Amino acid sequence: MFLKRLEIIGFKSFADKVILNFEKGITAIVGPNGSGKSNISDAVRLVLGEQSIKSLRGNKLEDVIFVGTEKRKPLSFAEVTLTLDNSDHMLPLDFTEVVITRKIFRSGESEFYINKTQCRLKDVYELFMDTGIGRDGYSIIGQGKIDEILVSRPEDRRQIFEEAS
Amino acid sequence: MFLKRLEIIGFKSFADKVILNFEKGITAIVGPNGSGKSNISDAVRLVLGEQSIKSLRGNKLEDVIFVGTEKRKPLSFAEVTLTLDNSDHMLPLDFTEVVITRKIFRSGESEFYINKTQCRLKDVYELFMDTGIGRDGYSIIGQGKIDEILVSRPEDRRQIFEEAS
Amino acid sequence: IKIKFKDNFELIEAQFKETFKKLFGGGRAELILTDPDDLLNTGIEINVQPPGKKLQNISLLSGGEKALVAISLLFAMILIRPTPFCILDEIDAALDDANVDRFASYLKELSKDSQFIVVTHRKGTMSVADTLYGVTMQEKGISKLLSLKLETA
Amino acid sequence: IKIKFKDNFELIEAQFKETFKKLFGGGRAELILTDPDDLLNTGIEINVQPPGKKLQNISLLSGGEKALVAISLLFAMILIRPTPFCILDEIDAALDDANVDRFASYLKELSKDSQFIVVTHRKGTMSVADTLYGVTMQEKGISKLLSLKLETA
Ligand SMILES: Nc1ncnc2c1ncn2[C@@H]1O[C@H](COP(=O)(O)OP(=O)(O)OP(=O)(O)O)[C@@H](O)[C@H]1O
Ligand SMILES: Nc1ncnc2c1ncn2[C@@H]1O[C@H](COP(=O)(O)OP(=O)(O)OP(=O)(O)O)[C@@H](O)[C@H]1O
Ligand SMILES: [Mg+2]
Ligand SMILES: [Mg+2]
Repeated sequence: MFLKRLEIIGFKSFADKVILNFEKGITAIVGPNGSGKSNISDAVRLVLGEQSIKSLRGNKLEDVIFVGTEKRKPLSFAEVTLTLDNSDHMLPLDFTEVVITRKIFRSGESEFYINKTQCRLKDVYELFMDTGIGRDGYSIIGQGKIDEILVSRPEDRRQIFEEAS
Repeated sequence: MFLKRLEIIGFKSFADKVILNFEKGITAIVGPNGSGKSNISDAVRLVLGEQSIKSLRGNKLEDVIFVGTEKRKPLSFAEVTLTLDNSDHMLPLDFTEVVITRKIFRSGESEFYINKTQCRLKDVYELFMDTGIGRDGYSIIGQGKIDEILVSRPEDRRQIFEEAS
Repeated sequence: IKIKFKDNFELIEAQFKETFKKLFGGGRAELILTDPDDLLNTGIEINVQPPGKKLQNISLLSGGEKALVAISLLFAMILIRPTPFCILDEIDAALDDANVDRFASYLKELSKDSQFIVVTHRKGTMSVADTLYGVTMQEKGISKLLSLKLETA
Repeated sequence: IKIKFKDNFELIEAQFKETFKKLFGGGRAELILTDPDDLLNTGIEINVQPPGKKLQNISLLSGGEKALVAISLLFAMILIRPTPFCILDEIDAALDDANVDRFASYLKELSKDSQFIVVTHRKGTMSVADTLYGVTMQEKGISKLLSLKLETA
């Protein structure tokens, strides 16, 4: 299983739609401070079902919808779509391609879709349950995770080891 | 008042004596990971009377005495000497040059000298009391201080502001 | 079924000893349970010996050395339980150029089995990428994406 | 005599607004007391607006932008209460090259009144140094010092 494409619109600094196509191997994302690199990894967290806005660096869900600039108005919703190659059927679905979409609104509501069929957050969690992806996994190592591992006192470190079990 | 010279022997990775001469303006210290750059700033903290070994990244005083390598034996003491230009008499002494020395031993004991006269830790503190240097000042910004300022919750930030008053 | 903490710990420790050697170019590392008789609450100490130096608790290491130890631990966990893809956000930030190169070539090896997306500012890491995306803000506050070609010098 | 917290806070805030503008090349910043009626326990919020963006709490900023805000705050405190010398250990680590250059030229200005010793890996910061020392470990585990000349390219 691997990522094929990520589409983002309205999320944080992505007022205009952006599309990233991924190959196997290593994809590097570069650019100046504040340009939007970490926002891309936040978008992946979001579409995989992240419910803690703190781990997206915000306080409430609407903080991560494009808030506007001096020249542009705020947007009322954000949408992230992740397309995965599922030829090895690691995800328990009959499809060889799985498309996950999450749409969030200023009201705090979220809509989820798997292959264009609306579903619940719970369905997205269950889809990734045995893959190590998503919550409690370490498939997304955020900016600051390294410091977290290092400042952790010996008693707190066991948590990092449990994440990997 | 400004720094003129720093001499270090036996402290952390400085098994052999090193001497740094400082000019006014900006002195940059560069080198690979683990080469000893931060150890230099730890040496300055030590000679100015640092008593918290944690802020020197150790647990007990003997942790910061050269512990030996595969080829060299450990040393039994460490000595740091800081020479300051005091032509403006910012330090309350009649000398235009002030030399502070601290010698530390594996037993945990420290000896202090001001211009070659042995004195107590208290005398070193009092010497720097109105200069903003030394404890509770921000004349030494350690590797990680930036993160500290940023992760601090709003309630903890007032401490940073009080350091500056 | 959840692997018992002790078994998991031993798997990670064995792998960590290897990833440490690769990233530091030698030396050795150990993970110590602070209370082996109380596996529910025990802490974990990390002691390492960079090549030529003495075995010390990681607290005495430099900023860059500590970061490389954390990366060794992360890579060990990735090897023990691979995920289909892994996003790494600037984990190479504290490394000097020599360490970045070692990190990048090990990452290249790991990428045979897992897909990696790495956010980085470092040329050494960029040089092992198969695809390169540049994020810019030509219009202030608006992120825009550019597909970049890596110039082989 | 210790300056009252409120007076000190206002001095720092005024200076911080200026250092922020210099380091970010525009925009604005504010410091907000979370509880102005309880000066003994009040917290302090930091809200900033990088050029062209919206005013936001610093929590939503990027890693590099946050570091530059922290540096703005540090420089403000140094300007309010200058110390004869100041040692800075890798405070430029999270900045991209453009921000390192702005940081370095502001540091050059401040160095007219205070002596600075900066540990750095960044060329932009090295380029404003008057003196350059290299620390090496030719013999493993033993630090050695070299006086370096900065080659003006
Ligand atoms: N809701 C929002 N609307 C518009 N912009 C936002 C929103 N949330 C965050 N941003 C902006 O996104 C920027 C942060 O982007 P990001 O964290 O991706 O930067 P980065 O490229 O990772 O930078 P660095 O190299 O410093 O880590 C900030 O400038 C912030 O103002
Ligand atoms: N008591 C000691 N005896 C010998 N070596 C020591 C002692 N204490 C610390 N060290 C060594 O000093 C090194 C750390 O040096 P330092 O923190 O100055 O590195 P640095 O140049 O700042 O690196 P970085 O760029 O990664 O921050 C470590 O490798 C550590 O093993
Ligand atoms: Mg970032
Ligand atoms: Mg250091």
